[in-house]
Amino acid sequence: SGDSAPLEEAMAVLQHHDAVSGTSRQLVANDYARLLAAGWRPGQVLLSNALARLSGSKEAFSICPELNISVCPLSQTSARFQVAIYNPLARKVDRMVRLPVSAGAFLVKDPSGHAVPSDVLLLPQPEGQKPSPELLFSASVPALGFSIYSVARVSLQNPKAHSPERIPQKSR
Amino acid sequence: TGVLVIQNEYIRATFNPETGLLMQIEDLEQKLVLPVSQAFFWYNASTGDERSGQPSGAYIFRPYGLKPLPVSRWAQIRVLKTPLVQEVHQNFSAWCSQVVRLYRGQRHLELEWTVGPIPVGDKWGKEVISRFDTPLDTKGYFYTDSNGREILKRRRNYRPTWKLNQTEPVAGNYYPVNTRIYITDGKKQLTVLTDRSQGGSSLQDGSLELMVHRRLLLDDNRGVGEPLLEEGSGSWVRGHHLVLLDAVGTAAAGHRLLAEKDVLAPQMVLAPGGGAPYQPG
Repeated sequence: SGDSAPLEEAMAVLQHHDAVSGTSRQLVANDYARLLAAGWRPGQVLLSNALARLSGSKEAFSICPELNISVCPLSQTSARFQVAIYNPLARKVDRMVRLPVSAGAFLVKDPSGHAVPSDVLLLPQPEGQKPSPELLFSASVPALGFSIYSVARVSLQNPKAHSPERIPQKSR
Repeated sequence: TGVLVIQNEYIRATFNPETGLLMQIEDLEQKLVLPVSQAFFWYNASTGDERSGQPSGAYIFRPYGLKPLPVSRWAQIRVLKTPLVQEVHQNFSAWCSQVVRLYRGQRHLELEWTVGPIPVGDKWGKEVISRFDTPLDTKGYFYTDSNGREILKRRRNYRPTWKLNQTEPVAGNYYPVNTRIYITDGKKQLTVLTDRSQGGSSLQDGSLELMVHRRLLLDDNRGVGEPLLEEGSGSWVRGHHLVLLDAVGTAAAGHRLLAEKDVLAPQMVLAPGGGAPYQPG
């Protein structure tokens, strides 16, 4: 069973000005991180249970806290997956969703099964590394509610992926 | 055409192809144009001087000089244009890069910056800022929020309740920015929304800056007992600034709604799909 209390307690401790402003000693910062991680785990279970109940289906839900650096093991390794998007605002929100994926073309469907426009972007990586593909699509989420989008890799002869183009500049 | 442009239905951002830097933002609906130069700079952290032995540290921001140094005067750029997004990838140095992004239907410009690990091999502590320079005549005023609630009017080298003897021309004009900072000339307003609390200021009319990262070599003797210096190679941070150009009369509605969307952003949970039906038991 899930529990939100450890995360709530960690957040209460992290109201301290040292945690907010980052002025703590390194060993204290490490302890703040430990508290957050310990609170995160049972919180994630609670969230999964709530989503299973609301969506009517038990799933191995996975949260990707490293999406800001384009890391999400489930979307990067699966040919087919679902994306549940929860909107905490009391008004409808349209949002671009960006997910790291494996190479290929993808079909994204909205909650009513209609295909939505999507792009695969190939982002530049440090030299010697392969470009990392990211799937981009627009999602619409109701007020204080969630939408579930489904993503599936499709086989295309020539899947189209967009790469950033280098702009020639005078050498300096 | 000699310029590089990304554009959607509402905004056009123009870049100088020589320097790779942002040089103009246009609001196409309201027909507003604002020349904006944005780049990254760093303040050399003070180690104490003849006026005061106070070094810059975790609690105290005290730069050595008034003028920050540019991380680079130009950026290597790449451009990506798709039906859903247009991006300019700017690489300023090995430790500083940025993506300027415009999604379809979006009324703001997104600047996603990545800074770090800050090199300190030269034995200089560094405090890195993102600075926006515009020709707006702001008459010494700028605005910052207080915990995302009240917007407070700030005036350079001035305090409303006492006669200020400004001894720190840079740090003495820095204020907390929890969600937003803006400058205006009474007609146009340039607002920058942050995704985390940062220090910010306007040290010149028409200019606006936010501190995005810092790495320091000395303790400031205020109780922490150690310098703000991560172990190993140092930390790197990624965040974003959302930039809005608006007419003064409509700016508040724009930045309030956008800040709400950013602070209470939708949360994503992924699942492989095909799970068993949920039973309350």
